[in-house]
Amino acid sequence: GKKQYDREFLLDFQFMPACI
Amino acid sequence: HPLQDRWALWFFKSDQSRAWKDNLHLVTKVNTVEDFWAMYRHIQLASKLSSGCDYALFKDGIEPMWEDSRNKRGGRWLVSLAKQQRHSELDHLWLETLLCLIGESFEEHSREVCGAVINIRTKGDKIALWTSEAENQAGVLYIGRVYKKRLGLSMKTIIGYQAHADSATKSNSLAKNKFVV
Repeated sequence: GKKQYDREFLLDFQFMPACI
Repeated sequence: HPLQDRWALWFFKSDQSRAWKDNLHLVTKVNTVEDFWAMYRHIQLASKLSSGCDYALFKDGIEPMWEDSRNKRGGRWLVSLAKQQRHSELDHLWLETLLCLIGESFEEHSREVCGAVINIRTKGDKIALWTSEAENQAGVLYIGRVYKKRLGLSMKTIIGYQAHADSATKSNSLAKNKFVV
């Protein structure tokens, strides 16, 4: 399905450490 | 958390001695929510850039210029800011724009979204959301209404949509609005 994310969901990731 | 599309961040720094396109640099591409934030944390806030600089976030494969085949029939919703808004609202409005893009906030019309550009300019900064088909009134208006709401702009604030084909023929970039919301 289409990967849609609302702003609150996206903002929850703002300060999470990323593994890239 | 994969994004619907892969997105490319571009940076433009004005250097009058070089051709416009030579001042445009691809910074990086992201295709997950996590990568997006890693990128966002790594780069300067837009309000800290010097005048003449731009950021652009576009779908992978679309260059941030009118001439690209996915842009040339399109246009942009333009948000023009007063000088004093650089320090109060610019970064918030740009981040909100980015979240609209990567979150696919425009339902089925998201596929018409090409990207967004922020211009840092002494006379007033600008943020624009680019779409691919200026003649698709329903899609353009849907995107404009949702975008205006997401930016938290008041009812009395009017934003306009200009077709790139009209902008390209105006040397002062004051093309007439095709639509307003």
